[in-house]
Formats: sequence, structure tokens, C-alpha cells
Amino acid sequence: KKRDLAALVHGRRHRRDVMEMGHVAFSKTVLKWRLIGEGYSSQLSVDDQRYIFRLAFRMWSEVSPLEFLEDQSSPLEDIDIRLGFGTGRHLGCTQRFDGAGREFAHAWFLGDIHFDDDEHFTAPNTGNGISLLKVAVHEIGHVLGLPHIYRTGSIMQPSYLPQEATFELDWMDRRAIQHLYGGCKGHFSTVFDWIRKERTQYGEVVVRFNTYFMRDSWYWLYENRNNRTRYGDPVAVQVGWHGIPSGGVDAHVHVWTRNTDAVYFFKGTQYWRYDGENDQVFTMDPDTGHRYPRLISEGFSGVSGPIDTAFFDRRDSHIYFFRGTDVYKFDIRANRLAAGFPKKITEIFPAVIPGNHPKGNLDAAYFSYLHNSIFLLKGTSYWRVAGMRDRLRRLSLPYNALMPQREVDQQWFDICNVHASALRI
Amino acid sequence: ENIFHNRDHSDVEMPSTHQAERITDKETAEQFLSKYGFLKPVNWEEVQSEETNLWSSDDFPVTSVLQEGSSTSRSGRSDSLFEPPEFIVALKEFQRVSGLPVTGVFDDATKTAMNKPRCGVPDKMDLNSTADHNSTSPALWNDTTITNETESEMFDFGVLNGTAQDNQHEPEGLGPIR
Repeated sequence: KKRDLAALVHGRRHRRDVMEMGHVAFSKTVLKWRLIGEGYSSQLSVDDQRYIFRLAFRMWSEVSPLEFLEDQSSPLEDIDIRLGFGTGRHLGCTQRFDGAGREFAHAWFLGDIHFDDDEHFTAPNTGNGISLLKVAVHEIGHVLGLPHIYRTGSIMQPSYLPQEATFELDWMDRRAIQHLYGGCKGHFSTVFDWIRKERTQYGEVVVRFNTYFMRDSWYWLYENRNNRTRYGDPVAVQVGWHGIPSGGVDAHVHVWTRNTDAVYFFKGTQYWRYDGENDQVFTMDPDTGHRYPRLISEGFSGVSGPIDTAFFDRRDSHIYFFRGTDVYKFDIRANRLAAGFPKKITEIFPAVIPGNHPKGNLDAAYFSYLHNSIFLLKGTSYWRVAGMRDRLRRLSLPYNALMPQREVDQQWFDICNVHASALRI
Repeated sequence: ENIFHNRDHSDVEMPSTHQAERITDKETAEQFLSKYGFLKPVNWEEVQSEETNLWSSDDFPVTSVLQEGSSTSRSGRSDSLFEPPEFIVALKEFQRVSGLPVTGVFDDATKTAMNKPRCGVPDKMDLNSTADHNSTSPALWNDTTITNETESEMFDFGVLNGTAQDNQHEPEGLGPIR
């Protein structure tokens, strides 16, 4: 009887069978959660509780292909993860809580999370007590299928460790959740290094760069030295880049020569020049007086939008525009298309291994200052353009040859979407 | 309500009646080790009591559901069900995974560790029997828990080249900061 009731209650849960995979995980990637009405804590405002849980779910979403949606209207049986506070015997649960101290919460497979309201739970950065955020992230980890992990730094350690200033999901916990749900994959609209020039107190000019990945209307700052995106990303394009289309762009080009330093964003048939000093698009070009947005065909004769992507090659001071299977090589000094262009991408960027080539319809062309290489991205794969070093090692390599296909998520890690509703945090 | 005076409730007083029972002796330590899966379950056919149908192999999850103050605990019989070796083995396992000196003795360090705030999900469970029955006890896990040994080699990140340096991160404009 008990099993039937349990099956009824849990029966609709999407799950892969234990035996088949050796562990259990949700078989869908968008999961609904709700702080149930009869389970509010008496210690924090309801808004605080919901904000903390939203943040806790977002932290998992930032490192896995899962997306979480707070749902306060659907029937309760359609809610995948239900959270609630209680004390002693609570919420019809078979496990009673033990009062203040020791056990602070428990969680069910693919299911519910209960917090012991006799514990002194606190919101982030407020007073000492037990961080509700840290406990929530831990228990959500259980619901998603993670066990206790005895590893310093893991969020899944069984005992509560008073929270240092900040806590985040580290490399190993990310691998653990991705072992259950796979890595984060997807195409990108454009990828670029944003250059900042600063003057030191000795008058030297120091150049810094930050790497950005854009996908439709979102972007991530990628921290190369940490092999991850910035905590808290993605962010809406309109929040960080003012004046460019909020739905995202097709390409970013940084024309950087001895006497020119101009950044352009392209979308559809138009393009904008960006004012890095004031962090917004130019409405009028400070050098030419042209008004933005401007037609691509006016600014770059012989090229018409929409383009797939583009990049500026500092070696030969040309912009390479990609569209379908063609590439347009634009001479910025002569301000015209190079002779004989457009040509086939396969001709200008030949494959090192015959057939191992994106052919066309690229998503992004990215020159990385870190790797000192150009990467052509398409879908979840990339091809690196052979550079000087490669050609010194293999003299037979043609100029701009494309090295074999690799996976983007094996080079740049954990670039994950979050649910659109989670963007406002 | 729980009494507090500060605006941020940081001085909230928890009622003394609602204090968790502390682990103080071998008996309570045994209950702890059993509850969190360090002490393997025992076939209770002959020890089944009406009041607390603790578990049996097929219709109730492996992990025990200890009723606070229930009359029948695991060692309800006069002589402890667990011969010393099993208790010591379990105690050593707990000490090992908790990074304590592995003494097999219920010492102060072990007592302190057992009384720390912790998650109610057991550390060791028989995954198969619990999950199949839509367990009504906390989630999950087979006997192997992930410990330090499985830490993979960190990605060795080459030295930056060229004139530019990767700027840690400088939030641009109004980017929300966590």
C-alpha cells in the first residue's frame, strides 16, 4: 500500500532507472520548484527565502545544462522540487527533525527538501548562524542526484562549515554534476577579447584583455586563468553593452593598428561603432562624422549584411567577413574589398585534414590574445587557424590552414545557460 | 515566535526544548553511525516490533528511521546487537572520512564531529533498494562515496604570452555583482 501511494505521489517524476545508469538523475533539463505555502520559515521574510532559493538554483544552473523555474501556480504534483521549513515532525515527512543543532535539513531523491526551522538560518552576509544559501545549494545537489562528497572545498560535504566570505561550486563539484547531466554545449553569436589600455604610474601603457562569449541576448565574461566564466554570469547584453541590439549581435570587430583603434558590432544589415570610454555606442563617428547605426554596405563597400561573423586580422590589417560559404577580405587602408574577393572559405582557410572543415555558416571568428590564435566556431565545435608556430613545426602547412575540429566545451569550460526567469538576479 | 530584539534577528533565542539530543556516549554514537549508514543494517525478522516497523529488506528503505525516544532502538536488546568489531569498524570509517585520527575509540574529537551541524541525508546508503521503492527516507547513494582520491589533476594553465594580460574581471557598466 505504502509503495503504491509513494509511486502515485512520485510516479510522475521523470527519472532514468537506477540500474541502467548506476545513479539517478532527472531526465528533463527544465525543472520547476516552489517554496510551499505551509512550509515558510518563521525566521526570514518570504521574499528573502524565495530570493535565496532562486540564487541557490541559479548557482547549479550556471554550471550544468539544467534550468530552474520558480512555479507558484501549477498544481503541486507538477512541481519537480518542493521546498519547505518545519520543526520536529513536519510536512507529513517520515524523518522528524531533532531541534536546534545537528541535523539542519534533508532532501529526497528527485524531490523535496525540508529545512529544520529550529536552526538559526541566515540570509547571505547577515549575522552568524547557518547560511540558508549554502544549505540550500547542498540539498539541491542531493535532489539532483549528488551524494555526500568528503573533499575539502566541496559543497556536498555532510557537515556544515561556516561560510567563508563567499562560496561557489568548484571545479570538482562541477564535474560531479556534469557527470550526471552532461556538459554545457551550444552555439555562440560571437566571441571576442575586449582590450583595455591603462597607463601605469610610470607612464607605461599596459594592455589588458577580457574574454567575452555572447549567445543571443546573453553574455559571459570568461576568466581564462580560472577556466570558468565569471560567477553570476550570464548577464543580459543590454545590461553590459549599451546601445547594441538587446537580442544580441552577429559579430564584433576590433580594428587595431598603429593609428586606428575602433570597435564595431554588427547585426543584420547594420553596424555600430562602440565607445569604450563611455561604455555605449557612438551615435556619430568621432573621426568620420557618420551616424550610427550605419548600413554595412555603406561602411564596407562590397560587403552587405547580414553577415555570419567577422574578425580583424592584425597581421595583414584586413577585416575578414564571413557569409555562407564565402569570405570577404576587406582592406581597411584602401577602404575596399581586396581583389578577387569574395572567395570560398575552404580556399582561404584550407583544411589540414581533407574534409575536416566547417565549410561555411560560421558562428564566430575569434582572435584570442591568450592563445595568440584565431578560432572559427560553428555550433559546438571550433577549428583553430594554424599560426606561425604551427607552420614552423610543419613547413608543409599552408597559410591560414585549419587545424582539426575540436569541441568548444573542451577548451572553454562551463559556459552554461540559465532560465530566462533567472536573469534578473 | 522565537525571541529576538535586534533588527536583523541575529540575537534570536532558540527554545531550549527544541534542542537536538547531543551525542554523548557509545549508545548515542551507535545511533548516529546507524542513522547515517556507517553501521550496516541488520535483518530484523526476529526483532520486529509493532511500534516501530524500522525496516525489513523489501518494503521499507534500508536506512533506519529512528523515532526520537522510541522504545526500540537498534540495540533495544539487553546485549548490544553489534559486536564490538562492527561498531569499531563503523567508528573508524566515520573517523576516516571526517579527517579525524582513526582510533576506533569514541574519543572527544569524534564526539565533537558527531555533534556538528550536518545534513540529514545518510552518508552511505544502498542505492538500489531505496530508489526503487520511491524511498520515503532521505536520498540515496551506494556505498562508494567520492573522497579525495578521485580528485583529477587540475588543468595546468600555460603562462600568458604576448603583450596583453588577462584582466581578472572588471565588471563593466551596470553588470549585477554577486
